[in-house]
Amino acid sequence: KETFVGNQVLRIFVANEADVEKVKELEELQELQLDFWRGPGGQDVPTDVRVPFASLQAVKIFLESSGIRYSILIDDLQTLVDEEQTQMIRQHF
Amino acid sequence: MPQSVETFNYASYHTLDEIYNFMDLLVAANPNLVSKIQIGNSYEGRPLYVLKFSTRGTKRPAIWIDTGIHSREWVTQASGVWFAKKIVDSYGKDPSLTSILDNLDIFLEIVTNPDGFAFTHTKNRMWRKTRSINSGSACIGVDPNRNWDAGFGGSGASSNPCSETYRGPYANSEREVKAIVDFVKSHGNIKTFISIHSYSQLLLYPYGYTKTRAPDYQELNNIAKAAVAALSSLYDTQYRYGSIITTIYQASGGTIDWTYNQGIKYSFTFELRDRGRYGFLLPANQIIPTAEETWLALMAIMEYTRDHPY
Repeated sequence: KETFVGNQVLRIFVANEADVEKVKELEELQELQLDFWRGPGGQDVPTDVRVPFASLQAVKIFLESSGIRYSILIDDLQTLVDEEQTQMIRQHF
Repeated sequence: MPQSVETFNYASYHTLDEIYNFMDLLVAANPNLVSKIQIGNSYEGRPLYVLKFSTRGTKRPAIWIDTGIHSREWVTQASGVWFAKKIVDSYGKDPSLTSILDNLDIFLEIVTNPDGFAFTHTKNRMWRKTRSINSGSACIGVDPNRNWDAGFGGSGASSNPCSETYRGPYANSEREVKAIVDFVKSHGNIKTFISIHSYSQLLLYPYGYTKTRAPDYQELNNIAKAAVAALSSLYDTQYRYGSIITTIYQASGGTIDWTYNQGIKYSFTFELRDRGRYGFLLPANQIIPTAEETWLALMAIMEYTRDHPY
C-alpha cells in the first residue's frame, strides 16, 4: 500500500508566461515524480502539485531560485489520508 | 453493506461494492423509475453500470451525467450517489424535476473508472488513471480524460505512460472510455452531457484542445453563468466558468470536446469544490453540501435542456 508520508502539496503562483514555462519545465522532470493536481495553467489559476518527500528540496530550490512564489497547501498528505480512513471506519461502525 | 437506500449513509465515502450495492437497492425500491444498465466491462473485468431514470419509452432525448472518471476524486462518486437518491425523491414531488423526467431520460454513471476507484481504496489513495497495462512500460494506466477522439495526441496530454496525463496508445483505447463512446453513439439522442470532476470550482464547456471558440460559445456561456449562479446561491461557493482552454489550461483528448463534436450541444464538465484546501481528500462532512449545491447547477442545465430542445 502506497503511503504519502512527508509528501507536501505546494500551491504555485505564476506571475507571467515565463513563470508558466518554468513550471512546465518542472513538470517534464520525471525523476522528481511530481503529481500535478492542477495545472500548470495560466496566471489566473494557481498550480497545485504533490511533491514526494525526496523531491521537496529540489522543487523548492527550483521555485525560489526562479523567483516563483508558492505556499504549502498540504503539509503532510498522509495525515489527511489517515484522518479520512479513520472517519470512514467510524462511520461504518 | 447498506440495507436500504433510506439508511444508507450519504455523508460518508464508500467502497465500490457498497456503491454497487446501493444501486441495486435503489433499483429495487423504484422499479418503475430506475433501471441498471451494464454498458461494458473495465480493463480488470468489473462491470460498468449506468443508472437509467426514465418514466417511459426508449431512446427518448436524454441527459448524461458521469462521476468518478478520475478515481481519486472521491467527492464526485459520493455526489453521484446523492444525485441518484435526489432524483427518486424528487420525482412526483418537485414539479421541475418531474417535468424534466416526463420529457427526458437521465443516465447516471456513478463510478466511471471502477478499477481506479477500487485501487484508491486498497493500494493508492491518489490514483487517477485507469489500470490498463502499457506495453513496453512499467507504468500502469491511462488518463481517461485524455483518451477521447477529440484533438487526441495534441498539446495538454502526455505521451509518457508514467505521466498522470498519459493519453494512451490511441483514442478510445480504454474500455471505460470506449463503453461510453459506444453507448452515446448507439443511443443517438443524448442532448446534454455532463462529466463531473473535482476540484477547482469550475464549470467548463468546450473546447480544451483548441483555442477556436465553439460555435455555440455564447449560448454555453450563458447556461454556465446561470448554472453557477444557482450553485452559488446555496453556500456562496465561488465558481469560475468558461471554455476549458481559456479558463484552466489546454487539454487534448477530453471527454466533452468529443461529445460536443458528436453534436451534443449542451456539453459541460464540472470541477467540484473544495476551495483547494484538501485536494482530493475533501472531508466527508462536505459531501452533502457539495452535492446539494451542484444539484442546483445540474437542475439549471437540465431545465435549460428541457426548455430548449434541438
